[in-house]
Amino acid sequence: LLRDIARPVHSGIAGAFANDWLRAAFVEALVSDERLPDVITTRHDLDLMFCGQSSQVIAHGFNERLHVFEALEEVVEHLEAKADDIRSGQAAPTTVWFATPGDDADVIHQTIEYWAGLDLIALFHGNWSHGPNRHPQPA
Amino acid sequence: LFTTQPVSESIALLQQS
Repeated sequence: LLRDIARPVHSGIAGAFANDWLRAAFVEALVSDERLPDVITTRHDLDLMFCGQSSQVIAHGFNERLHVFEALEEVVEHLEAKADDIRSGQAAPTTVWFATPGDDADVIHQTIEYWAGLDLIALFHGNWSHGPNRHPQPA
Repeated sequence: LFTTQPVSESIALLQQS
């Protein structure tokens, strides 16, 4: 799923099966993606994907590859600092970001622009006004 | 197209990893 979505690097995931697709992509990122990406999201988004059972996911840890924040503002600060670190020479794997834009689409878009040229895959729950949208269907 | 997966199965996959 993530290979398919890798270009362009940000996409809205909309439609009746969006949540199922996002959960499958989240699992893929942490379990089977050989790039061993860092995965970043909020507890709210994790609860959306896992129907309120985020604590069961967070408890696992994933060798510090999973970063779950309470607020979008914290995610944005983390991502900006990480982009600065990468630009100053620090090695980092692919970063996969799960978010729900809603009223925060402009802030999220600024963060994506901050990551221009760096290795970020951003997957957004719902319609994404600043880029492409996909409507996944189950096989 | 993708294969849908119940939440419980997703959690099990994550916890097995």
